[in-house]
Amino acid sequence: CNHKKKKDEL
Amino acid sequence: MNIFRLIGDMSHLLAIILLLLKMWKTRSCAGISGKSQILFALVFASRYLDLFTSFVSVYNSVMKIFFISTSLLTVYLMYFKFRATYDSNHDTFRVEFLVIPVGGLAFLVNHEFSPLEILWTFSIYLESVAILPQLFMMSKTGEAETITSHYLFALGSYRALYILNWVYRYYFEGFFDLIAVVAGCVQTILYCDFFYLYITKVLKGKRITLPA
Repeated sequence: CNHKKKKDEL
Repeated sequence: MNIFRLIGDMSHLLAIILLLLKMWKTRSCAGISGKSQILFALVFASRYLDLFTSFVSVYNSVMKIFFISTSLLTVYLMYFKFRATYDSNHDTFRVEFLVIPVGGLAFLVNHEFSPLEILWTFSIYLESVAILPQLFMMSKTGEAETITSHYLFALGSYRALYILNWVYRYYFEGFFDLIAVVAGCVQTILYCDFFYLYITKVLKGKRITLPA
């Protein structure tokens, strides 16, 4: 599964 | 960061400042839906919980703090300071018909079944329909002040610009978030009728009157 991509959007 | 998302965030910032300016200068929140403002406060509260746990950038943290604080300030001004001017007779949209289905959907359709992710998903879904009480109120009052129209145009434009940001990020960064994109499209589509009225009327100096 995709690694926990950091949420960089507001 | 890309130009579309930067202009989008600035448009969002402008919308919030326009709303606060309108309330402060006219000492009134006439024509503004308090229910939509409560939903926006809920959107930011449930989306920015990671404010203290994950640092992305100074810009990201400053904007999150600004959005949370101004949305709470707006709700305070509407329901306390300028309560006498709050038009509750026209602000009658049943928000429970939004919050409950959105809450259920966030449990069913999300990227990861964890508290933070479900709250983020709830916030994304809720934001896409949070403007409905405001649009509903305008259809009942039949008109909107010019500054309120500018507020809505800036608010609607922000998510439309985010769609361009997602197109950009898909092609240049391979980034794609289906939940955010679908909700963002729904949110922008809800503004289409208003965008049409704004461009054909407000930009020609007329007031917006609904139904068109």
